[in-house]
Amino acid sequence: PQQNECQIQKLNALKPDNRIESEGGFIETWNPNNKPFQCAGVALSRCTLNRNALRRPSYTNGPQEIYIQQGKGIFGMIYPGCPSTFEEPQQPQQRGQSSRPQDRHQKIYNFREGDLIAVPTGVAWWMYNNEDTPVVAVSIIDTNSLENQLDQMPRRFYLAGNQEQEFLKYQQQQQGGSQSQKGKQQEEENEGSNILSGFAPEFLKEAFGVNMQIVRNLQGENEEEDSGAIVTVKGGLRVTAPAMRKPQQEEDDDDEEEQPQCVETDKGCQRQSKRSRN
Amino acid sequence: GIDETICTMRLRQNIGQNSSPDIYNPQAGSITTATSLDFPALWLLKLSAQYGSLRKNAMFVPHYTLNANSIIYALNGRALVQVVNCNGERVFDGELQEGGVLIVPQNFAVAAKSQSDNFEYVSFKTNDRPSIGNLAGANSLLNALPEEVIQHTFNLKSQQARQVKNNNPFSFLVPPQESQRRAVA
Repeated sequence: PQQNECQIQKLNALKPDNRIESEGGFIETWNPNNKPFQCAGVALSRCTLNRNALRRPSYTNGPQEIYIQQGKGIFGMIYPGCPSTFEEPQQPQQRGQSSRPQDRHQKIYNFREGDLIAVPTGVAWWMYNNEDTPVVAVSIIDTNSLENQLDQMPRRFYLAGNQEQEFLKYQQQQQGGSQSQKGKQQEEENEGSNILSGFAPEFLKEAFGVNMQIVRNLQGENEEEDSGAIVTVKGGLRVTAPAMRKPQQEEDDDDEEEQPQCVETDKGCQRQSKRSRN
Repeated sequence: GIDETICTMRLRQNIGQNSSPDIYNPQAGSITTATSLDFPALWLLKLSAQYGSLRKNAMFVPHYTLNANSIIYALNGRALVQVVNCNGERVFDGELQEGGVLIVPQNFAVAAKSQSDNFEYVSFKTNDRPSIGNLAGANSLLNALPEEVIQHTFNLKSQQARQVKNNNPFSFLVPPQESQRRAVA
């Protein structure tokens, strides 16, 4: 951190000062160039996902903590090198057809209001809202962490789409000053994109073993302009995941409500808990 | 007791061409790494290194290092290298030749394709246990995503999403395509 970032005379409660609309929701950010944020070495954003909204996979240059302020849904994290342990059941083989290959992917987790999600540096994650209530998730990126070997500016690397990177504006502001005109021009020219879009199409064609039409999609070329970082999944997302369990607290409450059973003994009726354990 | 530990610590490990590679494909090349797990002195330095050798027209798939900067020094031959930043901008697109150095910041995506018979490099990494995330091929990030997430993330059909996941069976190094192999022969 530069000197004088923590020479703060007065603190104010801050509200987000930027909002990026997407097809399935929006992302609000607080300016990480503000002195208190620079002093703490963090960047803050808040993401709202409507029903059936999928936040596209991304990773950041520092560890993240995400707090679920509202709603419930599912999320996945991709740890490089870890096995794909969630498997789709094999489709029954029909006559004359080869069996459909199973889909395999890494673990999927449920989340609900009050959950804190820990995302290590560089680990890609995605999130999906499968309920009617919008999901509101507040996330912090610790750019001051030893895990971040870049500068203090938060950076989000999207794997897909051609949306604006939510901290790009602030990055350009910081570079601004005498270059403000150039910065504005750059801002207009550079709408941001995903990391695959920067590679030559021939590279991706060879790396994925797919045709150029698919490569164009990987690079976000066939995108509608307003889809952004959060897309809507028409008809809902179907993934292999176990049904959500009732939260522990609710289970405990249910236990309390249970009426003890009456057990006949030589001393009369004695109450005994319904749940006897070995 | 530091004389039995620090003073006698092993301070040399060979990762060059004749060492035992960690990743090997006779048609594509090999990669050998030294981290603090197999070379404990690196724990003190918080550094590590990777030696790589790529056969002609073989490719190191697009990937990124999660927790380290990479300083790539070309030892032999030449390769076409592309580096992409968080805004999807190609910040390097050129040949890396013998004696040249390329610094790839943490989390920036990089891919390389060998232009010569044998491109050799050493990549110094600023973390003693670097983690690499591949963006394509077996065990890659996209390979580990649910098919429907890929489908809706990239606006693809189900069959296309399956191809993105499964078409490349190689995990790090992709051998040259058949036509390129024939041309070399």
